[in-house]
Amino acid sequence: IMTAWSETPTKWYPLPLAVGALLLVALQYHKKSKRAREVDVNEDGLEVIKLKGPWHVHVIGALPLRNMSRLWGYVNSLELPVWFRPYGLRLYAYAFGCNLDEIEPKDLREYPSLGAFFYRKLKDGARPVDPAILVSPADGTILHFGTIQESRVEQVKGITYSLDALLGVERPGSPSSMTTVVEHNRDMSIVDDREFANVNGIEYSLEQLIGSSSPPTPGTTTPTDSNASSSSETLPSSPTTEQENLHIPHKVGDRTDASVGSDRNAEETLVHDASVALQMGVKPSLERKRSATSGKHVRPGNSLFFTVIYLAPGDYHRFHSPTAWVVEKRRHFMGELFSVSPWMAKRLENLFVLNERVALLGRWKHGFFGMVPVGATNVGSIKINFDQDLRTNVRGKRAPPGTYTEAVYSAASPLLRGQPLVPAEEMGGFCLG
Amino acid sequence: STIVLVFEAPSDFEFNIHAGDKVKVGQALGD
Repeated sequence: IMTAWSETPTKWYPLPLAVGALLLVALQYHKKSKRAREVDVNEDGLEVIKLKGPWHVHVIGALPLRNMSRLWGYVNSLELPVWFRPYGLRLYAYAFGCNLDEIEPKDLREYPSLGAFFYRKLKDGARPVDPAILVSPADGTILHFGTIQESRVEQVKGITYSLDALLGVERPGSPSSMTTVVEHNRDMSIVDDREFANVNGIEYSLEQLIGSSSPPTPGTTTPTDSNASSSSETLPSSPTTEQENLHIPHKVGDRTDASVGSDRNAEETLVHDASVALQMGVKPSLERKRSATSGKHVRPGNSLFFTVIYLAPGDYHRFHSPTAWVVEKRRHFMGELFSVSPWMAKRLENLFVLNERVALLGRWKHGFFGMVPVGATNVGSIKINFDQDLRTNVRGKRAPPGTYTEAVYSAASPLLRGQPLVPAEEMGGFCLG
Repeated sequence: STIVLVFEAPSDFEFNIHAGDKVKVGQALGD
C-alpha cells in the first residue's frame, strides 16, 4: 500500500464543464429535498413549529420561561424608595447605556420602579422623523433585512421560518382562532356610499378633507387600485405639504360654527384619518372596499421585504408607526418567551414564530404591511395603545402553538376601515415581565 | 424584544441600512 501510494503516478484528465454543472445541480436538489423532508406538516398542510437547535437551546427551552418572565415583571414593578431612585436608575442607565438627557420627566425620583423607568417616554422632538417612506419604528439594532422568497423569512444566514407561521393563516371556522371586533366608541360613520362622513350628526365632505383644496401635482395618480389609476384623480406629492393644507370645514350641512365646537375631538380624529389617507395616496371610498391581504399575493412589480430590529435592555422600549398605514387587524400568538438576543437568534430556529407576539396586519401605499412586536423573557408584555383589550403574557392555559386570537379594527375609522397611523405616531411598547 | 416588519413594496425598494446598524425612532430605513 505504501509503495502504491507513493509510486503510482497521478494523471489528471479534464472534466467536462457540463458534468460539473450537473453535479452542482444534483447536490443542490439533494440539499433542498432534505430540507423539505425536515419540515413537519400537520393534516392541514401547515408547518408544525418545533423547538430546533443545539443542546443548550433545549436546556433553555425546558425552563419555565413564562413564569420567570412574570416574576421578573412583578419584582420590577415594586416601588423603590424615593431616595434610592436616582442612584439605582443612574446605575441601570450607566450599565445599559441609557441617555438620561432625552427622557421625560427628567427627574429620576418620578419613576416609582425600574419597570416604570424601562417604559419611559422621550422629550418632544427627541427623535426627528425622516421624510422617507419607511422609518424605524423603534430604537434598536438592525439584525437582518432583505426580501422574502417563497414565503420563507430568513432569520439568520441559512435559517428561515415560515411567513404563514409568523403572521398566521386565515382558517375560517377553526375552533382555535377567535375573532373579536374592537369597538372604538366614536360617533362617526360614512353616510352611504357618497363622499361624506358623518361626525356626531354633522356631514363633512371628504373631498374637502382629503385635499381637493391642495394644488394637484400633474402625473401623480393613485397607485393603489387599477380602478383608481384609470380615474383622473390627482394627488399632491409631498406629505408635508398635504398635511399643512388640510383644513376642517366649519360648516358642511345645516349646523352653524358655534354648534361645531363641541365636536372637536371627532373632527380632529377625522382630520387625522384623512391625513393618513393622503400620505398613503388613497381615496377612502376605494379603501372601504379593500381589506388586508396576508402578504402572500403581491401585486405585479412588487416584492415582499422584511427587516428585524432588536431592542437591547437599555433602549427606549416604546414603538412607533414606521409609515403612514392602516392597521386592520391584530393577531395575538401566545407562545414561549425565549430571549431574542442575536446570540439566540443564531442558534434557535423558528425563534420568532415560537415566541409570544402580536402581528399587526394592514395596508400602506404599496399594499400589504405587517408589523410584529415579538416578546422575550425579560419583556413579555406587549402594549398596543389603541387596543385596550389586548393582554399578553398572562397566566393560565396556553393555546396550542400556532393558534391566535384575532381582533379587527374596522370600527376605528369608517374612512379607512382600520386604525390609521401617521409615521412615527406612538403605537405601544414593551414592558418588563 | 424585537420588531419584525414585513411589507409589500415595489421591487426597486432599497434599504439604506446595514445589519448591525444602530437605528433610532424616525430614522429612514429605506425608500
